Amino acid sequence: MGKIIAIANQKGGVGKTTTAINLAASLAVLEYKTLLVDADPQANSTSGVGFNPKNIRIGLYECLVQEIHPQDVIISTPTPFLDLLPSNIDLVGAEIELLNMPNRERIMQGLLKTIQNQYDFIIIDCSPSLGLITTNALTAANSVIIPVQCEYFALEGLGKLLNTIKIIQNHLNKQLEIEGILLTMYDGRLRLCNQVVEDVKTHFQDIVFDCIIQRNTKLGEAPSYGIPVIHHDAESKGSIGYLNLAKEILQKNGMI
Amino acid sequence: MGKIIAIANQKGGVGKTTTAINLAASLAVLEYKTLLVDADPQANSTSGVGFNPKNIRIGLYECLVQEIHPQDVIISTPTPFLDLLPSNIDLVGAEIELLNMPNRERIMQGLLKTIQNQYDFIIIDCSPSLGLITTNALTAANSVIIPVQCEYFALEGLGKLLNTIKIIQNHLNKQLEIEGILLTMYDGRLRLCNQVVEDVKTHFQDIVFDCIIQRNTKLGEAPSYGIPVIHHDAESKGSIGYLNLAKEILQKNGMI
Ligand SMILES: Nc1ncnc2c1ncn2[C@@H]1O[C@H](COP(=O)(O)OP(=O)(O)OP(=O)(O)O)[C@@H](O)[C@H]1O
Ligand SMILES: Nc1ncnc2c1ncn2[C@@H]1O[C@H](COP(=O)(O)OP(=O)(O)OP(=O)(O)O)[C@@H](O)[C@H]1O
Ligand SMILES: [Mg+2]
Ligand SMILES: [Mg+2]
Repeated sequence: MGKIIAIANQKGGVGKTTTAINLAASLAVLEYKTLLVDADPQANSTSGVGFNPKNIRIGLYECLVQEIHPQDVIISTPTPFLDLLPSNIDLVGAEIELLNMPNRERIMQGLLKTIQNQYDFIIIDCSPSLGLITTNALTAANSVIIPVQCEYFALEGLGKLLNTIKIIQNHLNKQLEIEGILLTMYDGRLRLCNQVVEDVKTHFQDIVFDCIIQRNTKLGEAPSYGIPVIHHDAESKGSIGYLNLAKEILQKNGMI
Repeated sequence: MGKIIAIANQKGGVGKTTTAINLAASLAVLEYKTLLVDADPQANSTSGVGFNPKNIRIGLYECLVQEIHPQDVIISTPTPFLDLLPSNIDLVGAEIELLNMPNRERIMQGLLKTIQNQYDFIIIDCSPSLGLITTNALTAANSVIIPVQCEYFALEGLGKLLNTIKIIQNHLNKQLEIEGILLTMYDGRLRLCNQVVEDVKTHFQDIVFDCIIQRNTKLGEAPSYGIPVIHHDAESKGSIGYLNLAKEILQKNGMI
């Protein structure tokens, strides 16, 4: 059974999509069959791996609200071993439509169960909110990765997110674990960055990944070509960072 | 009557809060009476001007849902001429509670009308979503500033936001104008940054501010001291950038 990992943080712009795309691509390059699920109506994961959201006729919205089988929606990407469950702007509607459905928090859990044994990993990119779609992702997930930008505001929201995860663990998904806190956009020359890293490591030392993702222009450039950074520039700090993250997760889960 | 300006973009981390705090502070330094409204449950504007959201007993939530008069909630900040209508995490609840209220899109419009004549400017910081609270802010506003990070993903969401603004102009708020598109976190050394600036100026030339906000560490540091950047380092590129933005807006509105 494949491991389902949600990438979540309600703080905006902390590197959720960048982590989802490049972790999924790194796992695929290591030949683990991986599915990337785009659970954000902005559909940045969809475009970041080369598909125009405007050309996606059916996506995650139809799976959640119209019970379309994910198999009919999933597309393979140019990266071997990497598939995508795409989204488009219609997904915004799901936030309201799910409200009236029985078992509304468990819809994504149900649909991912039908395909979980076809993948080694399923990576879910969440939107910057803790609404019903993100709640669905956290209920369906075995674990969650929390990207934290090395900036002041990013620290503020961490407590709230950890509270939400506790609530979900207590009421919706007892097996949800924290895969780890991932420090992103690190720039060692900045005092603030080093201060945030120190604060996070002091408060959360046992759940912080050893691997820190550095600020790297190649990570910002890759989505404009619609490819993961490992195909844009495999020698870049960004590529190496996310490959190291993949290896750290595999080691932690006893897979290498 | 004070001018109400919403700062909105559903893309996360593009500089909405940084723009709201530092534009409001710049207008206050120029001695325009200014109110900063924190319409994001993350309450980053509240903490960014020095107030701990956990210590805010009543905030915007109570004004929207319990009809508490804003006058009883507004606090003055250490910056002369700058007041704050604070928030805390309770605001998350308003998104659902407003759904069942008659006239649910016009609640904020009603409450800001009661205090609009006490200020020259009211600046509303929105969350990274286009839900009911942001819809309220766009319905209450005279104009909207759209911060756009000089990054690839930031361009993608612009079309969707402009569509949403058109819908609000047609159905909820005929007088809503676009004050301008503000390019943020600009770094002239990066090819991608220059490409995004060129793309935005080509597609939206008549609504893009002349002023571009550069990436500047002082802007990231200031919130950790709970003060606007102009009080943290008045000579910094960040301070000068937002002061120039304030002057550009004042000129455009025939106020200087
Ligand atoms: N390590 C990095 N170095 C440089 N740029 C980065 C890095 N990580 C992310 N970025 C860039 O920063 C911006 C924000 O990242 P991203 O979109 O992944 O964040 P997000 O959390 O998914 O945002 P949202 O909250 O809108 O979903 C993007 O333009 C991305 O390309
Ligand atoms: N010009 C800039 N230079 C350097 N850092 C900046 C600049 N503008 C914003 N930042 C930093 O980038 C991060 C994101 O900015 P900010 O929080 O203002 O974005 P936002 O759009 O309000 O995010 P959210 O979508 O979560 O509300 C913050 O840590 C902020 O301090
Ligand atoms: Mg994202
Ligand atoms: Mg903000």
